Amino acid sequence: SQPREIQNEHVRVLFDPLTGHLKEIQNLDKSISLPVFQSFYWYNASIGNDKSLQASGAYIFRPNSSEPIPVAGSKQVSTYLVKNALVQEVHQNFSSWCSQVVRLRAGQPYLELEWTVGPIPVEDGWGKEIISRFETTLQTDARFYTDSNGRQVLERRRDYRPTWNLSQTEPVAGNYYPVNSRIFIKDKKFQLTVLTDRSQGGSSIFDGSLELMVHRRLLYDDNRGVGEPLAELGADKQGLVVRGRHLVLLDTVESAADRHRLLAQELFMAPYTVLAPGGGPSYRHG
Amino acid sequence: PGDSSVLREAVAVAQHHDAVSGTEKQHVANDYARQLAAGWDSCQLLVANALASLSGSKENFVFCNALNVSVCPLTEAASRVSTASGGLGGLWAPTGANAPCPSVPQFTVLLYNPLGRPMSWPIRLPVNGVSYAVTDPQGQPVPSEVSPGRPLRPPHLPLLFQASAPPLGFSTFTVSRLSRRDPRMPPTRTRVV
Repeated sequence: SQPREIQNEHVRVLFDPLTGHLKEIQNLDKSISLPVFQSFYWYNASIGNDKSLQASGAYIFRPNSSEPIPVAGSKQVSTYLVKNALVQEVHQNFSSWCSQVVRLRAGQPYLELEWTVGPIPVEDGWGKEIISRFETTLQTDARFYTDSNGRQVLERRRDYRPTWNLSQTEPVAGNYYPVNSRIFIKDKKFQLTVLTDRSQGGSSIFDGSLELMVHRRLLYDDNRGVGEPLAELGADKQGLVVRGRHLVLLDTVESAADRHRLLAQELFMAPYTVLAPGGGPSYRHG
Repeated sequence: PGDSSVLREAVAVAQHHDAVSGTEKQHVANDYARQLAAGWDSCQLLVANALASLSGSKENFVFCNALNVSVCPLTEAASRVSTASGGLGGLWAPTGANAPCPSVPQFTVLLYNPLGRPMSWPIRLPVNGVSYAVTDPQGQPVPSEVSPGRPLRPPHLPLLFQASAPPLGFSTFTVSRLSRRDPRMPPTRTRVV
């Protein structure tokens, strides 16, 4: 049986009992709830095609199809639940190279998704670009919001540019934007915000959805000057394993900024832990 | 003597668009990482000296750079019965997976808060004991839990507690392991389903 829910004073999170995926987020302070499905997918990296020889690479993101492939395949996500006085978490295993901990700590008004991705398998000869995608019922009208370069949040509109008439040739890559600290979608009442702990690419490919690219491993150079594919290896000569966090906040549009502005600062200038055996001799100045 | 100029140099080099966007060859990326790591090391010495001066006590300060993957030789070793191994000279112990760490019955956690407002932060440290007593800078007990890791995972379970630190300041927490007979040992309250 898959875990059903975790909660703290501020947030309750429901999981699909059959698939183990995230199913709904509830903001208990505001009595609002939003169906939210979240999972990991991979875009098959283009190696060039009849329309364009451009391959996906270090400079270029170009999937060879607009439909990403689910990491967990058709399998359900295996999960297990940990609950104690300080934290409630659901450990999700999407595949041997993709897992996530959905965590609610006592007193924190947001949901933490700690994802671990890699080594990305490429034995099938396909480069892969891994995304974490959120799907909701928000009527977003082709709009989403990203902070480009961390300075200001800009409104993005799918297949549109405010400063010139865009004829979209890349339905996915042409709608990806830099995300340095946050991306959010909203309708007239509710806003779903995701804070990142590093710069990532992000977009909203269809209404109500939001996605962030967390890892890439490619097999071809994109012919823009690097002269080698983007395929970083770890010390073990396997593909790099990457771990990071997404903080997810559900709030009303009016009060969303109160929360994400302070939290993004805490994420960017996180406190620093230093350890010591303790009981050392006193330090005499001079 | 600590020295922040090494990190400043490394960050200056990493202003290149290749370093920012990852469009360099792999060996160049490795060199950027090497320079930044050397910068971190010499800055950690500087931070250790500052903490010793500010906290008034010399310590083998340890910076566990791999806490995000639950690796910290000091906290993992702190649960074993203490052996004769002495500490390392100086104020600062090298970090890294094989850093020789004295086996001590307790350890201290310093949390530095770089923001201009008070901060509460979740601490998560790999240990291999099952119960600990945590006290805050005022000597007050802090609720803590040792949360069972994934089934069949290595024996280092995460010790969790919520730490707070003043604006632009630091707090020192003392962590000591409880033996099974210790009356302060709370019943394990963690469920794993």
